[in-house]
Amino acid sequence: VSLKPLKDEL
Amino acid sequence: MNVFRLLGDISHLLAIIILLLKIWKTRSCAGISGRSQVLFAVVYTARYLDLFTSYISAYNSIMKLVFLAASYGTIYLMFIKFKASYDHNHDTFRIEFLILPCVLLSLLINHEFSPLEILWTFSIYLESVAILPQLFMVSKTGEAESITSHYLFALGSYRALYILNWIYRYYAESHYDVIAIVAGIVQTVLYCDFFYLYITKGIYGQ
Repeated sequence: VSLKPLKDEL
Repeated sequence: MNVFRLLGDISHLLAIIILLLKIWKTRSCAGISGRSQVLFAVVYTARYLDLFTSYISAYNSIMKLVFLAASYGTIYLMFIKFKASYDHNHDTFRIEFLILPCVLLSLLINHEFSPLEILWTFSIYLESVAILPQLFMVSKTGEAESITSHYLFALGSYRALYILNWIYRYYAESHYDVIAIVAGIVQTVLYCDFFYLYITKGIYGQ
């Protein structure tokens, strides 16, 4: 599971 | 991109367009909280600084630019062009009580202690509460024009749809972001009372 921020979202 | 995310973005875009059209067509921003709109401009500015540092997709960049332009356009209409119609007597929510805790929280709870990351986190926290001055204004005057209600419904639905998107992404991509999820839930919960009124009044009339 990745905890990285979802930076592709707006 | 999944269907929930796309519907969420469409809902967000729709909210912003409804608001701009309402102000433009009626030549008035009566009933709209300038303080909430300033907070949204701060939110988009802090979050979309990554336009300069990272490219994700044309869709992503264009939407960011549209949100920024629409947000500053709304502020221009409210505070300059149709300033006389701005209902500032009823727009009295103290926004420092929202901004300062969000600054503090973003410094304490973030993914990485770097300027852009902290600004992104701050924008997520601030967005979750940015509608409060508007909801406060509606409750203070005890009424909202139906077009203002449609705006609020579309704006509230956007984060609710994002929650479904995050659930989907958790299962489909094993991908989740605790900060965005918790703030998104807080944001959606703040609209619950409004959603209830909107739906019951919409169905049964006033």
